[in-house]
Amino acid sequence: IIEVESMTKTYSLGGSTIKALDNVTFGVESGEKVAITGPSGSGKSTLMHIIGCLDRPDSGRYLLDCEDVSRLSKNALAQVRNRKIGFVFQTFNLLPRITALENVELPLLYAGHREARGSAEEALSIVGLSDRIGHEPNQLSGGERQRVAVARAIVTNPAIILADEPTGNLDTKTGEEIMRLFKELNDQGRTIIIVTHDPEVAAHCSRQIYIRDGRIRDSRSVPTG
Amino acid sequence: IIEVESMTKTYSLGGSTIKALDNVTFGVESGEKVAITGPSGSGKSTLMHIIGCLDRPDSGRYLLDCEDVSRLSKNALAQVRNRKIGFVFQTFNLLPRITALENVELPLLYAGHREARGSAEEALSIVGLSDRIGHEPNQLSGGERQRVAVARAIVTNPAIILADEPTGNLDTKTGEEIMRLFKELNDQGRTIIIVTHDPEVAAHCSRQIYIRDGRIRDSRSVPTG
Ligand SMILES: Nc1ncnc2c1ncn2[C@@H]1O[C@H](COP(=O)(O)OP(=O)(O)OP(=O)(O)O)[C@@H](O)[C@H]1O
Ligand SMILES: Nc1ncnc2c1ncn2[C@@H]1O[C@H](COP(=O)(O)OP(=O)(O)OP(=O)(O)O)[C@@H](O)[C@H]1O
Ligand SMILES: [Mg+2]
Ligand SMILES: [Mg+2]
Repeated sequence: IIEVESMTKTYSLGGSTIKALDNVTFGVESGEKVAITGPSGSGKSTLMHIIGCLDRPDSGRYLLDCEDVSRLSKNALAQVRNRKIGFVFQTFNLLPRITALENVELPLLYAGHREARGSAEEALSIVGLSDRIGHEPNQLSGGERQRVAVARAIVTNPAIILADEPTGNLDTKTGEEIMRLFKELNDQGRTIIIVTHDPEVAAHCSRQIYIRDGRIRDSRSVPTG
Repeated sequence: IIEVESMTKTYSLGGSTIKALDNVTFGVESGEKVAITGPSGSGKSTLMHIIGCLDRPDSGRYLLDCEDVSRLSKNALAQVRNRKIGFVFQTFNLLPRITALENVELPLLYAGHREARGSAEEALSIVGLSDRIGHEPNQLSGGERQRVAVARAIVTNPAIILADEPTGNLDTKTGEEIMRLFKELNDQGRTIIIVTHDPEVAAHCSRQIYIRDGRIRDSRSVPTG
């Protein structure tokens, strides 16, 4: 469902060149659950943003559901994103002046649903935040904001879920609840890609891709228990 | 060096009352290294902000170096903070439109040092970011921003370091480098309080305080290896 071919992404800053992604090639089957791991600064978030249609590579190709994403206009890209992908950002990216509930409703309203409240409340309940839905992001703890970001990513029932370090701000128990949620979504047939620094989270995935210095160093299947 | 007595912090939101801290009492000796753990939403960041003189409790007392902090004016509080405390925020709180280097220089400039560049460069080098000093926060990875926040917290050589989940966005190896840094600072006699969800990090501390629902549930000394 996801095919990345010879992808490169470079940043130029003050005369120096940073190769955030260097000739990256890999694929993810529909319904797979894949972990992406690697050192801080190795290119994981950069890769996730391109896969999530939030950014474009400088060279190389990205096929999503067999469609060459680079041919799409900005609007068409936004539509594909909204219909097919749920994204949990490493820095959450919640809108600051609206409530948790309103944040989670947004993807549904954008998709044209006129009634979003019920689904948003359910998504927030799944991540354990039923008693926080009226809070704005600055009235929430770090881990609560992270869970609102997860709820927002799943509320449209997307085919693909991209989660960039979804448990970094959570205690072990709450983190396990989120992993159980992802397992359930994966059992429903959704494709899940998780960037994580937590070996426990990576161990739950059927394949682990290791990135360093913008390159894929290792890609191995793991027998999951 | 830190004495918290019967501290309570309550938030009122839309008719409901949230007891973020409920009658919390504890003390930290000068030179100790203490871990604060507990579930998401349990009150850890709220407690850290009050200890860091960034917020006031609704009731109870906070003595820092035997001085009752609640008697200080806003300006006096800011001065104490700047002179004695280095704070690593859970959400980093870097200034977005200046570089990593400039962000790390700020506490020194605020303290009246006319030359801040050398110390700031050294702090960034200690956290492994010498080749990123000219980047602005949105040109850095999540873990790089976290490390800039750590560099900023240590650059004034403060007596007390408060770190709110300083390794949540770091891979294991980089996280260990940060813990080695904290050990070194502690060996120099600085008092360190770390909020963490990582059992490995908590295990490195000589005492662990467990918080749930705004209350201290457990406080135990751990023989450190
Ligand atoms: N301004 C506010 N208004 C209302 N409630 C708030 C406000 N700030 C925090 N809270 C609530 O207070 C509780 C404690 O928050 P705090 O940030 O201290 O938790 P925490 O232990 O740091 O959690 P985490 O591990 O997720 O970072 C949370 O349940 C949060 O929803
Ligand atoms: N706009 C930019 N300009 C210049 N360099 C950038 C920019 N954005 C990211 N980088 C650099 O690209 C590299 C890869 O960044 P990326 O965010 O993908 O890392 P990451 O693997 O997600 O790291 P982490 O685990 O710390 O989140 C980093 O070294 C970063 O400094
Ligand atoms: Mg990242
Ligand atoms: Mg917190």
